Amino acid sequence: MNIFRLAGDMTHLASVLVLLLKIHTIKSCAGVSLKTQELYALVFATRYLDIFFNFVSFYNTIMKLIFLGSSFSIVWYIRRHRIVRRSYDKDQDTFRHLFLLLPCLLLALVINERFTFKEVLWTFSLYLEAVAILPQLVLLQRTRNIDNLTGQYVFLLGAYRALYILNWIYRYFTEEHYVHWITWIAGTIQTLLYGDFFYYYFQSWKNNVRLELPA
Amino acid sequence: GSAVTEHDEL
Repeated sequence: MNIFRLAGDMTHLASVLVLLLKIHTIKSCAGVSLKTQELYALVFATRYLDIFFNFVSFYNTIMKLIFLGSSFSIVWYIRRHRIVRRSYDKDQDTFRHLFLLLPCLLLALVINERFTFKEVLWTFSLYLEAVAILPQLVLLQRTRNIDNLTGQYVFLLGAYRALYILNWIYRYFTEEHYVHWITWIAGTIQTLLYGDFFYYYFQSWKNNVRLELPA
Repeated sequence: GSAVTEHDEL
């Protein structure tokens, strides 16, 4: 494992912990998109299905369990927790799941590395992860006041994706037969979606003002 | 060997 991959995974882990910490301690999910969180739970459920029959490393298995556990916990908090669920702004979080789910499913059935159940599900999870942040970005744009933790959560997620691209470039030049077009294209599109957010995030950081996205 | 369907990333 190279340093970019490790840094990417740690950033990903940090993003999830920041979100869980916010929800658990402040008992509020204001500004958090349940739609995005549900899509991530589905992304991890479909991608890490191989946890039972494909052992890669102890590290991978532990990380998969953490991402599965944390994503389903976050969904549970927003939907079921007595106090947290009151802060969920349903009227602002209006993005339609199916809008993203169906195209991803169709695309995974048509464009995949191998037409097997496991492989189609894995590919579906890649496509879905690429666009799962959209409901959250739309919600951020609608919410005038973005609190620090929500901003940091999205920033860390974007950083994780950018680090994964560096990891692919590194692996491409250091490993033989390391070619994963589908992963790379889906991952690059995913990272580009953060471009706008990154721009405003750094602006607010540089000028030391509250993060606000233009409508 | 071919790494086409080896998924060792998260």
